[in-house]
Amino acid sequence: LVRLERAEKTYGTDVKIRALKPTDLEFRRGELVVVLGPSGSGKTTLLNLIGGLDRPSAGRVLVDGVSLGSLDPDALADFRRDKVGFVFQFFNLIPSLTARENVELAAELSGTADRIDPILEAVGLADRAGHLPGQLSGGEQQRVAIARALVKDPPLLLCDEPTGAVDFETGKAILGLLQEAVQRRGKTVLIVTHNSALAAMATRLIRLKDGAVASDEKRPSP
Amino acid sequence: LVRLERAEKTYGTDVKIRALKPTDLEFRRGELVVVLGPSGSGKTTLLNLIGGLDRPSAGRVLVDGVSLGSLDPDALADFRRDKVGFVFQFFNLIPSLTARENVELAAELSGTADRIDPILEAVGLADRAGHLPGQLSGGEQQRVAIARALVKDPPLLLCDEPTGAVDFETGKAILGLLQEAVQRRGKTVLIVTHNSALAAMATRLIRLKDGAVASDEKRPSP
Ligand SMILES: Nc1ncnc2c1ncn2[C@@H]1O[C@H](COP(=O)(O)OP(=O)(O)OP(=O)(O)O)[C@@H](O)[C@H]1O
Ligand SMILES: Nc1ncnc2c1ncn2[C@@H]1O[C@H](COP(=O)(O)OP(=O)(O)OP(=O)(O)O)[C@@H](O)[C@H]1O
Ligand SMILES: [Mg+2]
Ligand SMILES: [Mg+2]
Repeated sequence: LVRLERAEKTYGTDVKIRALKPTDLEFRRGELVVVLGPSGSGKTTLLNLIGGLDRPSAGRVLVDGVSLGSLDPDALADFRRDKVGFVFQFFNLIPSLTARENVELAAELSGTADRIDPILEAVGLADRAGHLPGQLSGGEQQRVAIARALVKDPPLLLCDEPTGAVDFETGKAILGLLQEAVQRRGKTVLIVTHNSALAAMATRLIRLKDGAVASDEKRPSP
Repeated sequence: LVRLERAEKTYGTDVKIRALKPTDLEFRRGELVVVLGPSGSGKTTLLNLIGGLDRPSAGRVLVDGVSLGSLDPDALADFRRDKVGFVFQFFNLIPSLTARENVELAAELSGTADRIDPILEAVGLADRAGHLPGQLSGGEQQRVAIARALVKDPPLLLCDEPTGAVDFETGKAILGLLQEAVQRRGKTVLIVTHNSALAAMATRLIRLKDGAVASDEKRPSP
């Protein structure tokens, strides 16, 4: 489903920062990939390249056989809307819309409006649905971001630190939803995180270090 | 140094959300207080009341004997600038200023400009100092927020999930700095977090549940 061919990302002109060094990777359908790595190792950069939010400085990113670099801005926006559910590291909620409205907007854009209540309930936000982001705790905002990605029912879920702002119990519930998306709905889920406790749920565990893949192992379904 | 007398915070008009129920608490100088609690339990609310970023719906918050509710807006702003170093849950960096400039601004406002380099180094950001927040990873942004609070050298450090965005190793370094602030410089440090691993460093451990203190224990210095 996802393939990186010598994909890399470099910032800066005289002092070059190699956020991601040339990387080859392949992810299949129904894989729950956990990418572990310390702060600054390139996790968000990798996810942004796969989700088409950023273009590689060199190399190619292919999703479903389509090279993202070959798409014009409209086609790339369509791809992101239809193929990818993104849970951002800092949520990116629309501040003037309530929790429910933030989720509805994503559903509307991809036509799945009847799934909103069950999903808000599944992330424990049924009684906070009418709050604006500014009226929500950090962990509640994160859960709106998760609901918004799930409601689109996309084939590819890209999650940047999806449990960073919540406690262990709430985190388990969120991770359960992501695991269910893989095991019951056949999605491909990529979770990037600095939290090694999440490694246990991976069917594929990749370690990132200084912008490069340090190890890549397949594991039995937990 | 800090005292809460029946301090509470309630939101909403017909449906009332009791973010913090009437709470009595007292913190002394040189205490490293860790406040643990699940998502939505009132941690950020508690911290905002102590730091004067928010007013209680009822009850009083006193710092150094002064009731924050008795201060006019200017006096409250002076208090926050001089007495409190705040590490926000979502950093609140100024997007148009570099990492260094964000820290300099805090130093300028409280006159401690010569401490900037050592502090940037202590949080591991020496070679990212010229980046804007948008050019920093999540964990790097968090470290700028920490540096900004430390550089003011305030008597009271209030930290909302100070290691939420970083890996274990980076987190240890940050917590080491906070511990040093208490042990060597006699500060009062309050860390609120959902991460129970931080409990080990507390000389005072408070558990919050549904807006109320569930337990409050003193502990020997670790
Ligand atoms: N726009 C940019 N310009 C310059 N450098 C950048 C830019 N964006 C990211 N970087 C650098 O690239 C490196 C990798 O960043 P990235 O956000 O991918 O890390 P990360 O693994 O997600 O870290 P964290 O766990 O802290 O979120 C970082 O050192 C960062 O400073
Ligand atoms: N402005 C507001 N209006 C209404 N409700 C609010 C407002 N701000 C916070 N709340 C509610 O108060 C409760 C406590 O919020 P708080 O931010 O203190 O939680 P927290 O313990 O910091 O959670 P987290 O770990 O998720 O950051 C939450 O349930 C939240 O929905
Ligand atoms: Mg990141
Ligand atoms: Mg909070």
